[in-house]
Amino acid sequence: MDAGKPGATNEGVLANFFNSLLSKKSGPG
Amino acid sequence: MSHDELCESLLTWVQTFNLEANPETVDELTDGVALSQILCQIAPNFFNAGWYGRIKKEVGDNWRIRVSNLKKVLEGVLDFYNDVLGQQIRDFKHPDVSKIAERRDLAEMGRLLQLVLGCAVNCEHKEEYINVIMGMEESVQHAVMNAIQELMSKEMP
Repeated sequence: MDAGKPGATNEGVLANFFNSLLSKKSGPG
Repeated sequence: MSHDELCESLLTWVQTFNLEANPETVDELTDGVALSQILCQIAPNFFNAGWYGRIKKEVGDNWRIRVSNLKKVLEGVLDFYNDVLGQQIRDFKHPDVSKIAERRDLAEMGRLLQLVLGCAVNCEHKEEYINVIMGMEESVQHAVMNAIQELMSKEMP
């Protein structure tokens, strides 16, 4: 249903994902 | 995403590391040597010289040595998740290293690469590795993102 939806795999989605990973705390606790 | 696509994308990621012999094919990863060198760069305190010394470097066509190396890599990765990251990967089928060593099974190889990738993007210096990934081709980034998302969905603190 989302096939061809603009932005579904664009740079913004990727950047958001990797930026959220960057802000995630490393290590236990 | 097919096992082929996952392995090829993660091979591209592997090639961003400074390795003694830069692997050009997924096949070249099946001896565990390149993966062990990546782990030593990701977490040198954990994957230290003592650990790396147990990895045999002259593997050739000896599948028993490949299995032995891959077992050490897998055990090291799982210990790293438990001891350093404080996470357990639940419901994630552990790669069968015998299948990787004996018949270069891409599905199993993809899972092992996925676990090594998880170490990189969760380690102390993860910024370094995530920034490299963010500079890669969009299709590779997308494959890497999918691989990480799948792992994250199985993580249990």
